Amino acid sequence: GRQGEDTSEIDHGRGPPTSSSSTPTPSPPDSNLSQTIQTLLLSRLGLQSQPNPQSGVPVPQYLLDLYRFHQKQYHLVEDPSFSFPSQHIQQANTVRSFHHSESREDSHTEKDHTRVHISFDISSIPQEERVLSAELRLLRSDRASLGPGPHRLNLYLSKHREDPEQALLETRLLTNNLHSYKPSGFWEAFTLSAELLQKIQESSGSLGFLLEIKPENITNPLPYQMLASASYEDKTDGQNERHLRVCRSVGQDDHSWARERPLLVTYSHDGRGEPLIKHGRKTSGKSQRIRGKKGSKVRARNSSKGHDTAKAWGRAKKKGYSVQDWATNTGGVSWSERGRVKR
Amino acid sequence: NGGHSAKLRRLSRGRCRRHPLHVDFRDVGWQKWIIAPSGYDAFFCLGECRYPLADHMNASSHAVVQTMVNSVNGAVPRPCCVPTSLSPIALLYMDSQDRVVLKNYQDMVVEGCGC
Repeated sequence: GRQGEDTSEIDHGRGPPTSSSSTPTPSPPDSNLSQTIQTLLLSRLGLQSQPNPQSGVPVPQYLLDLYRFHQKQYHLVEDPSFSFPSQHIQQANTVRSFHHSESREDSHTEKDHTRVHISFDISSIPQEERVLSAELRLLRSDRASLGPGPHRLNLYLSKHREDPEQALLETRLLTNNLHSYKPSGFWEAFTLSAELLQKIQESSGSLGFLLEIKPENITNPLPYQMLASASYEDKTDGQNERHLRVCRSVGQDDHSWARERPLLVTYSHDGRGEPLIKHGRKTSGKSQRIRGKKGSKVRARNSSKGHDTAKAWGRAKKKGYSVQDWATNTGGVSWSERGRVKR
Repeated sequence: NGGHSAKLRRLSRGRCRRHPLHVDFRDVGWQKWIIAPSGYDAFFCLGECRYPLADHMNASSHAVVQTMVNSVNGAVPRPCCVPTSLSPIALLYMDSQDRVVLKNYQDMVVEGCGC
């Protein structure tokens, strides 16, 4: 606003003088201007309007832990088995989470408890956003009894439960090793390809899976009751807790169910800005573990930040520091970095 | 001498540099949809770009030329004090479909100012 009439003389008529040149003192913006500025900012943030979420919408624990790990607030990470998805995040600047669509009609009519169909609506992903990879995350509860022997989980891509063109995406052996995961459960993550997500994004926007679980190493088909008792949670009684948390228990509250229900996580890039992890930093290629909240171990697989910090924590631990002291004093900055800054 | 150094200090304070600015999302009612952080240090650039342009002012060659022209013709303004280096922040928020999103937004924090 300091360009007066004299300035316009040297502008050679390339543009008309702005209205701001006639107002020497700035005044508070009126509500319309304020609204325009907010709309402009939201547009730059990739939002069409200001979201107005319902109150009390539960936030997936995985996203919270991911945010805290990214902010180097390692001591606040709650899931003891949390693994930083650096292989997905290296190219992505956006992580979106989706809960599956719950259909009460389907849940009551399903008789075969060895096969469950779940679907996700991913049509809200903006068209300009390129999905780079995705993960289907299913909670395997420790309270569940796998029954005798290992079980095999088959994951099919399926539009609906009776889809004749089911494509097998992955098969995984679920062992009965109760020591491998914590009482709160262990998340089984299935990586999905970018091509699959892009194809779904361009077509219906609905992504459906059929989950099938079968006992391994059993040649004779089991009676129905045995399969049923060794399969998914029976939502009719709430007591028959099984391998994977894909159905809601009777009377289970929203908050508790939000922490256990299947989660689809997409990793994408909107073509603007840097990915969540900067390039050009050293990666260790090995799993790194550091102590998180309540002394639990947090894994930082292939994470350069996690690698530096884990080493720093190791050195701090030898010096007798507690994790709280370390996190508070360093603010997540590695020990060596902190020393250099001080010098 | 005391008066001279005080004048220098006053001039130095008025030079282009980064100033603290904390943005609190609660002030604009955005805490309803931004889960974390509740606010962040955005900083801003303010100050004069006058001769001599010190190294730490990250002056462009154009700024030097413009300063020189300003010294002979006051109608030409001095260079502006603007951000020369910005960094992103990650926001955890809910979109219009109540889905939680973690996104890295570029150019949200001023790291350095210059002329």
